[in-house]
Amino acid sequence: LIIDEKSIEKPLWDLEIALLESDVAIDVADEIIATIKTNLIGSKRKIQQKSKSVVEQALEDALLKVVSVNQLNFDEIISKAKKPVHIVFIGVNGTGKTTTIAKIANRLKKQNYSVVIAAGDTFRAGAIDQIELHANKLGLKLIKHQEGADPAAVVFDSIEYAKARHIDVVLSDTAGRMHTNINLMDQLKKICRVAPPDFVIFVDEAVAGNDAVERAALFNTTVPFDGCILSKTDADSKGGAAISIAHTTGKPILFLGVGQEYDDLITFDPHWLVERLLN
Amino acid sequence: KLGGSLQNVLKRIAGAGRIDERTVSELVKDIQRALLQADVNVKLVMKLSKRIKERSLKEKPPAGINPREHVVHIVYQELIDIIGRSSDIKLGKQTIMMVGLQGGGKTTTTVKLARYFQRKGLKPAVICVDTFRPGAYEQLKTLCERIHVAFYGEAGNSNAVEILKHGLPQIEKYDVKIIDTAGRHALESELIQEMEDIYEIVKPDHKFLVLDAAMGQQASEQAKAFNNSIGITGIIISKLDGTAKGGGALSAVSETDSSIAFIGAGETPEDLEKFEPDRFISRLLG
Ligand SMILES: Nc1nc2c(ncn2[C@@H]2O[C@H](COP(=O)(O)OP(=O)(O)OP(=O)(O)O)[C@@H](O)[C@H]2O)c(=O)[nH]1
Ligand SMILES: Nc1nc2c(ncn2[C@@H]2O[C@H](COP(=O)(O)OP(=O)(O)OP(=O)(O)O)[C@@H](O)[C@H]2O)c(=O)[nH]1
Ligand SMILES: [Mg+2]
Ligand SMILES: [Mg+2]
Repeated sequence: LIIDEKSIEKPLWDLEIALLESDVAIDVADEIIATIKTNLIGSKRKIQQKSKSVVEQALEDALLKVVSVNQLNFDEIISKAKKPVHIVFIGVNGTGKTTTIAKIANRLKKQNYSVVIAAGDTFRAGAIDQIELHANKLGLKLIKHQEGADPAAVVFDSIEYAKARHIDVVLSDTAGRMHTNINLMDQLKKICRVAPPDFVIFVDEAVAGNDAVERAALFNTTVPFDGCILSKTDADSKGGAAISIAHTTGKPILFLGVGQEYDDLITFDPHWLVERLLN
Repeated sequence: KLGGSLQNVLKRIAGAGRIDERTVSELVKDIQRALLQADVNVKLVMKLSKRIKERSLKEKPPAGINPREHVVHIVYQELIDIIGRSSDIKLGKQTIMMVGLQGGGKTTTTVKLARYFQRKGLKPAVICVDTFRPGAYEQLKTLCERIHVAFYGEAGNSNAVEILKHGLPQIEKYDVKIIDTAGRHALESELIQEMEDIYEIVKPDHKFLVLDAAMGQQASEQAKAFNNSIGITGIIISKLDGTAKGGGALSAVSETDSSIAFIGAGETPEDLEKFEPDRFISRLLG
């Protein structure tokens, strides 16, 4: 049977609503559904297949494709990279950057890498205390200057320290900042110019809705990132933000944050996310 | 009153003598899209668009109002119905408890609130009962010191209830007592229990839910859970200085049967304003 527009109109609409309710941004949901529609109309389905199940399968395939884009193996990248590998964490305020750095540091330490942390948030009250407590708990070296110091200088010093001591990985924290704040985005560019990262990770939260598109796009344009870590997926979030970010930037999701403890970090599995999103 | 892109849509039907079903359907679709883009709850958007469509087709515009203005007015009325009321914050003695999701801006907003009352001539005091987040005590203490606001906390103590038992008597003489708590979400049952324990001891006049303007469809569920747990009396939307529209606040208001008290748009203690429905709605539909 040839699939016609009329038979898939309602199933597509229902699926679009499901995507929106799962926190997929509306621009992204529209584009995904439109692509599915174009591909399905005129194509064939078996007599016993319902239009609805054909559409559902098409959506699952489309979502998997979006979210598996440019998949990277983080462990392989670290193991093959020339040391010290410098990783910078960026994102808007409160998304979980500092906590995520602690989780990554914990993971690398368990894999027997030597790790140094750069207290690159020299702005927010208690930021240096926060990351220092994490570093102490993990038994890792922290490079810090006083509050208000130039963040680029802190990060630069951390690289120098790592080179001198043959440290494998430098994890640089940066202050949260609005993607619309030109001065802060320029500051971020400066940090990356003075102490170039080998890898940039954008940290955003699963609970963010349509704004995930705006901020991922703007951050990616300003300081192109290599991958994203989506935090707070344990907050009963369907994780549609993963779809929005992957679709908008074409950059891969590396890990998911699933809680506030060091072990609450899981490797991103596209199938797991899509299945959870569609159910 | 409505935002830019919706203004353009309305200009398109400006010439329309009477509004036909097709024009209304197209207009409602655009409004629907704007609301969804602003993170308003999907079910609420569907309910609103149905009402806007029905009213636009069935109600006759009042004398002297053209059909376009009439539809604008209906959209505006429907939104005002939900969030039109700004919380009534009395300028007197009270205790306020701050709750919300991790990273939503509670600590920063606690200091903004203290500053707000300080500017109004009242004496605020802040208590830190976030015993969980590394550096929470230092963060709040530093911020309070910067604006010369009394602060109580116990750096080494991991028991929030104990801190309150010691701290509340110490700040008895202050006018406005603000309690900053740790971030938590609906599925963290131990943390929800802790929040209820804190509530029992403090018996606050106000329980403000601090909501990140970028929060998506979770806003409704989370607001509901917090409300079921301790009863929310007001919503504070933070981080409105980015591009997020704060649509989640609509469900938060209806789920908690409360209103929006303040909006935060920046990281300094001065970046807090009383909520103004008109400005918020026009930005929402932008
Ligand atoms: N439930 C949950 N909470 C998280 C997760 N990741 C981080 N958090 C919490 O989110 C809050 C903010 O985390 P931070 O690490 O301070 O976030 P940040 O991006 O560094 O914040 P700024 O530096 O202020 O921009 C803290 O309370 C963390 O414990 C997660 O995966 N799940
Ligand atoms: N740009 C901007 N940043 C804000 C605003 N409110 C808070 N922030 C920032 O958001 C981040 C998180 O704020 P916090 O006050 O630590 O959030 P919290 O809810 O106390 O976090 P937890 O205690 O970990 O749950 C910090 O970087 C704040 O400076 C705001 O209105 N605008
Ligand atoms: Mg941080
Ligand atoms: Mg806090």
